[in-house]
Amino acid sequence: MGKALALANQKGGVGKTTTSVSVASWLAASGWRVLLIDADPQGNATSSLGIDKRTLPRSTYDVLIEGVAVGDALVVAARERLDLLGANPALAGAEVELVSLSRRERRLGLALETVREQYDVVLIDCPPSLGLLTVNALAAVDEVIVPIQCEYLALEGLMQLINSIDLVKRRLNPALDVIGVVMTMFDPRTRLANQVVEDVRRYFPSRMFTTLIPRSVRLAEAPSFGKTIFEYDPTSRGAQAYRSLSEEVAARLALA
Amino acid sequence: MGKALALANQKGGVGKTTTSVSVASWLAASGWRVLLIDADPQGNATSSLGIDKRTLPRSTYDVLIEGVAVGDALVVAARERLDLLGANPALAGAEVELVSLSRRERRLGLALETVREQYDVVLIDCPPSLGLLTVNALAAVDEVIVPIQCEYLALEGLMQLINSIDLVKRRLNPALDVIGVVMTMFDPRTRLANQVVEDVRRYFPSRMFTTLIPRSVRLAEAPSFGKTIFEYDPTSRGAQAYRSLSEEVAARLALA
Ligand SMILES: Nc1ncnc2c1ncn2[C@@H]1O[C@H](COP(=O)(O)OP(=O)(O)OP(=O)(O)O)[C@@H](O)[C@H]1O
Ligand SMILES: Nc1ncnc2c1ncn2[C@@H]1O[C@H](COP(=O)(O)OP(=O)(O)OP(=O)(O)O)[C@@H](O)[C@H]1O
Ligand SMILES: [Mg+2]
Ligand SMILES: [Mg+2]
Repeated sequence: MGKALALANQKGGVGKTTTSVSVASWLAASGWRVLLIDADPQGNATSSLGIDKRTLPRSTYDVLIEGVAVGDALVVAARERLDLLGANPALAGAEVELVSLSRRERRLGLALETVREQYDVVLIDCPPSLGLLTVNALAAVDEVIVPIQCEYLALEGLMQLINSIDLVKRRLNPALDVIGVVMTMFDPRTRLANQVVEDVRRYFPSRMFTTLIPRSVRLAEAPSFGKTIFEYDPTSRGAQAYRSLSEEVAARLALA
Repeated sequence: MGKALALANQKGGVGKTTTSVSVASWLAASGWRVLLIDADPQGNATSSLGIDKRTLPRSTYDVLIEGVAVGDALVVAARERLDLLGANPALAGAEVELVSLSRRERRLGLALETVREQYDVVLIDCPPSLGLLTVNALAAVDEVIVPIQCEYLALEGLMQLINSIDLVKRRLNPALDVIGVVMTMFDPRTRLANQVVEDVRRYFPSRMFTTLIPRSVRLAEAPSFGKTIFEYDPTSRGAQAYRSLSEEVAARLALA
């Protein structure tokens, strides 16, 4: 049975998409079979892999609302051993449409059950909110990775996020656990970044990943070419950091 | 009758809160009477002004869901001539609760009607989504300012945002108009930032504000002290840029 994890944080622009695409692509390049699910109506994970949202035969919307099986909705082979369930703007309507559907928080989890055997790891990129799309993702996985930008405003919402994860754990998914928090856009020259890292280390002493992801414009450039950081600039600091983070993730997931 | 404007963009972390707090505080310091509404469950605008979310007597949630009048819910005098309607985590539940309420898209607009006379400008800080909180804000105002981060992924969602604004304009609020787009976190040294600015200039030839907001860590530090950039570091590049942007906004709003 494959492991499933969500990248979640309602704070916007903290590196959820960059982390999910980078980790998914490194795990696939290392030999594991990976499914990446784009659960954000912005579809940034989809376009970061160079997939045109307008050409998706099916998408996460179809799985959540129409009940299409994940296997049939897949965009296969975004990369070798990396399948993508892409997102398009139709997903923006899903938050409201889900409210009146039965089992509204569990629809993604139920849909995933049929395919989890086929993958070693499933990653879900969440939108910047704690609405029904993120709740569906948290109800469907075993683990959560929380990317945290090294800025003050990013600390603000942490308590709210942890409370929401606890709520999903109590009501919907007892197996859910925060496997780790990863500090992103770290600029060692600023006092603020170092202070935030210290604050988070105190908050989550055992959960913070050792790897700190540096702020690096190469990471922001790669999506404009539809390439992962490993394809775009494999020797960059961003690529090295995400390689080392991915190794930590693989170890914590105990991937065989 | 005061002017009302929303800061909206479903892409996360692009500077919506930083722009709304900076512009609101400069307009108030210049003599106009300003109301800032925090419509984001993260409550970043509330804490950026140094207000403790846990001590709010009332909040945006009470106005939207309980129908409390804006006048009674106000946290008065966050600064001289600057009132705040703050947000707390309860607002996170509003998206789902609004779905089943009557006039669900208009509740903020209706609540605002009673107080708009008392202010020269009302600004609404939106969450990073196109859900019912943002729709309520767009239905309640005359103008929208779109902050756009100078990065590729921030361009992705622009079409979707413009389509959503058009939809609200057609169905709920014919007066709605995009008064301008402001480029944020601009780093002139990177090719990517210059390229994104050129792309947006082609997209919105007449709407881009002349002022480009530079990336500056002082802007990220100020909220940790509960201070505006003008209080924290008045001579910084960030303060100068937001002063110049605020003057452009005042001119476009034709504030007397
Ligand atoms: N370490 C980094 N250094 C520099 N830029 C980065 C880094 N990580 C991500 N970025 C850029 O910062 C922006 C925000 O990152 P990203 O889109 O991954 O965050 P997100 O949390 O997924 O955002 P959203 O909340 O909108 O979904 C993007 O333009 C991305 O390219
Ligand atoms: N010009 C700037 N230079 C450097 N940092 C900035 C700048 N503007 C904003 N920031 C910082 O970047 C982060 C994102 O900005 P902000 O929170 O204002 O964006 P937002 O669009 O409101 O985010 P969200 O989508 O989560 O509501 C914050 O930590 C903020 O302090
Ligand atoms: Mg994202
Ligand atoms: Mg904000």
